[in-house]
Amino acid sequence: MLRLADINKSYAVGANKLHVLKGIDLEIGDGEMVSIMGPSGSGKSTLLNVLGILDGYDSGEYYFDETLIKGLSETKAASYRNRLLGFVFQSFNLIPFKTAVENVALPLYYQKIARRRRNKIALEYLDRVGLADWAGHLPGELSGGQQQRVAIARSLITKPKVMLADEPTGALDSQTSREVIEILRSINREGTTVVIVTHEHEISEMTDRVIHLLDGVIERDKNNGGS
Amino acid sequence: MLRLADINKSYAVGANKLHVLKGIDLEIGDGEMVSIMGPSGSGKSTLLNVLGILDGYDSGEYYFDETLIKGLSETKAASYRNRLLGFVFQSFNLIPFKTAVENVALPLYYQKIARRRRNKIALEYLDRVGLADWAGHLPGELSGGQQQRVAIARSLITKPKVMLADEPTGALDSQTSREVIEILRSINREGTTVVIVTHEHEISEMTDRVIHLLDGVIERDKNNGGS
Ligand SMILES: Nc1ncnc2c1ncn2[C@@H]1O[C@H](COP(=O)(O)OP(=O)(O)OP(=O)(O)O)[C@@H](O)[C@H]1O
Ligand SMILES: Nc1ncnc2c1ncn2[C@@H]1O[C@H](COP(=O)(O)OP(=O)(O)OP(=O)(O)O)[C@@H](O)[C@H]1O
Ligand SMILES: [Mg+2]
Ligand SMILES: [Mg+2]
Repeated sequence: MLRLADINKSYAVGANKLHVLKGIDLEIGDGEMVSIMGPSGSGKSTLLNVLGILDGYDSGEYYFDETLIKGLSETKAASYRNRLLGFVFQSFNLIPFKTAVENVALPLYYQKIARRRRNKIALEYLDRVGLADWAGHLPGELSGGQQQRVAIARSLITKPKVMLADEPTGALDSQTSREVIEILRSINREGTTVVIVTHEHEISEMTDRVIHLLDGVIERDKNNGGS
Repeated sequence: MLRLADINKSYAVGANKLHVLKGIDLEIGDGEMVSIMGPSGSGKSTLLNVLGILDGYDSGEYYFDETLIKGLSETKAASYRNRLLGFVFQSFNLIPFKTAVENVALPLYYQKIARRRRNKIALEYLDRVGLADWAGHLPGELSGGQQQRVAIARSLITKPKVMLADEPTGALDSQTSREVIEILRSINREGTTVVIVTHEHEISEMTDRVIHLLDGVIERDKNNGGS
């Protein structure tokens, strides 16, 4: 259960302040599959970073399963993320000097899993996104959509309680997009809460609920009929 | 007029060789507006990099307006690109320690235009993509779609003869996507040849001709009826 109560967040830019999240109230229950849509610059990635305990906020409260997530030390925040969250970044954030399989295995390294075992599991997840043959490629030796799929495989590998995906099909053709969403639906059926930021309606139609962000506020929050 | 004759290109990966472009024959006439579609990993970005004189190829010939583009020195290649080409990269390639307006102005710096003048022109192009107020932001202080629009503005600023855009709307919501494609159509009406790699059908439907790439070969090349 993720609960945001009157969340405000601003960024400092030079001497100015940019007010990006302007009082967000949001509840996402365990096992829900929701999408977040909205124009470029409306605050979607910022909102996802708050949910993902990757960034703080200025006022309001964020409860993750009744635990208040506020002013956490980086050590405590990292511990939450590693144990409970999977995150697909809008710009993938792959480590450029590590191979695809090493990138996917990284969350298991943080969980202190031995190298041979974590590379074996990582190869299974690469295979799941169709990239077993690219295990030894560096990110710079991968296409845009391949990099995105490596980021997706990495986010799945710890079987997180909550999956946060920022435009996970942005670089993918429609066939590969459907395969990725099918993977997210299958982990959702197994109990993972899934939150997808997307600007594609075909993707949001595959989720149970669509939250519309506009200028830093939720302007609409509707269940999808019959999915 | 861009003419590719039996172009082959492979990448070395460790001890192996990955054959990516497997005999590409393609002619794009002056002032055409074409899209290139195909699955993730099919070779679209590689093909665009060859057209954009950003990368070489192993066999065949590439003629840019009857000039053979083969084995060029980096100096000569850069001179062609700066004078004739605009390129929107799939991962934007913005300079992280320069502001949005400085990034957009960069091609004019290469053309030796004075700083005040090039920043003035750059601001006009930023305004055209809706980002005048973000001129002083660094790329890390921009949303994904804002970074993409800065990359687009930068590609337009030299009024190139040929515009090559790799998934230029991948990070944009539908409204902003339409605005970007409208900008590309307007420069096309002014005579610029436009080549767009996209995986979105709504985008390809706005071009005159759709080229389908599959496993490194052109499997289909059709004119769009009535656009
Ligand atoms: N520098 C490189 N070294 C080795 N292999 C590479 C390199 N760059 C790309 N590749 C490989 O070449 C193939 C084609 O890549 P390319 O980037 O052209 O695909 P694409 O059609 O643009 O895909 P996407 O839609 O995912 O962006 C892929 O299998 C990729 O792994
Ligand atoms: N580090 C930062 N410093 C200053 N401003 C920022 C920073 N990161 C984001 N912003 C600004 O905050 C606003 C919201 O950004 P955000 O990345 O959340 O948008 P978004 O909805 O994800 O957009 P997109 O669809 O383009 O990815 C934008 O106006 C952006 O310029
Ligand atoms: Mg974003
Ligand atoms: Mg590509």
